[in-house]
Amino acid sequence: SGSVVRRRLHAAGFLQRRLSGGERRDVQREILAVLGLPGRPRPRNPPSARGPAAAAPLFMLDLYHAVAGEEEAEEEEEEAAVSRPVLTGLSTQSPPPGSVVSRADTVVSLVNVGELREHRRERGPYWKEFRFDLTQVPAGESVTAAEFRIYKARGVSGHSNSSLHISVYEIAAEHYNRESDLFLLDVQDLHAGTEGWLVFDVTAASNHWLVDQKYNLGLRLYVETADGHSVDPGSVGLLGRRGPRSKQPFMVTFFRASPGPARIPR
Amino acid sequence: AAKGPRRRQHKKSNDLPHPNKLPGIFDDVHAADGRQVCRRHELYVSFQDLGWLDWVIAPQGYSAYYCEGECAFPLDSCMNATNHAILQSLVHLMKPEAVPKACCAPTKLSATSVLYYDSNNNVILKKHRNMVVKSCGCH
Repeated sequence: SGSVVRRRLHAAGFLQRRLSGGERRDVQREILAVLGLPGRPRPRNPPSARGPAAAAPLFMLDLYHAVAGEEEAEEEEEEAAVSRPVLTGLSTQSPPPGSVVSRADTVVSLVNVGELREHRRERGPYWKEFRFDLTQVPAGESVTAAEFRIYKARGVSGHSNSSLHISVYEIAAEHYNRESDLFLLDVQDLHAGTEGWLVFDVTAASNHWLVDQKYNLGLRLYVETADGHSVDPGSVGLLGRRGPRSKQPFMVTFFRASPGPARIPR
Repeated sequence: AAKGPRRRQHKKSNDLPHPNKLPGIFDDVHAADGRQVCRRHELYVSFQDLGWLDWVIAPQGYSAYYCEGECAFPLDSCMNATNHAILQSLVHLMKPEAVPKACCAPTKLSATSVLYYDSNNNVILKKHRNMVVKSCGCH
């Protein structure tokens, strides 16, 4: 159409054609399609405006390096028959990667979009609720594992010598005038003085995500002492959204592509 | 960005060099008549050049490579030729007008992983299969 196609000699001696605006957009759209993205994500706040990295990106960066390292190890293993390097422990600051990393096609870390704390009105138990937005669950992939990660610092209450029983439930259904329907996902018993990341297996909750298209996941966490007394989760050091960004709770879900055409024909 | 072939330092080892490390993986190996044989060339896809580093966390780009070169008779062992390609190149020798040479194409592809923010600030690690050319051959 008579558009001037300016050619210039690329440093390596190859002719390089300057793309028009439309062509550049087509190129980007094509690469995004190959990467399985409908469009160019627009994170709400650009990197410069983000504060210190939150826990999820730190964890996922560790996961990325673990996976990238494995991909290279596979290459070197094939080229020079070198034994596969063992994934060494990662810095204690960031949580260890999940156990199903290398077989996953997609790993999604979900930020905690809402948090609720129960104040004891009628002598009921203490609990803490966390909300996750699952709309980004990749279509055509099945969940292989899902983990809820929460950081436990040293508690402030007087339970430091006892042991604690922590249980995590899925909020299966909420009712206006009565208690929600809860579905037990995972429990852990630990010493009250424990510090570090706690990892709860919440894979069972994923059954509803794809079938019922239930994209708003609620998790509720209870803490009890050995003799059954309910304890405020915050008082034993479980950090929520008010904790430091590098120690805020998040979820990690591992997906595997279901067998189908490698690329949807267009 | 496509770069010109660069000479790669071969690691000192007593073993026989791996087929992929034979001269030709990066060097300018030419067939007897001076044409370049089928081999892997460097091609780097830069997310930085695409202006995507506001949502791609890692990597800044990746080496995709591409295959190019002649699949002319006789097909050497380093050309990863299929039996069919060998026969096709023989027939091409006899009837160049009727049957083309075999094609230089990837024989092995590997995955690459990309870590990025989605529009809800969730962080996603996605493994993309068949994105990196590991070896080329005549098909």
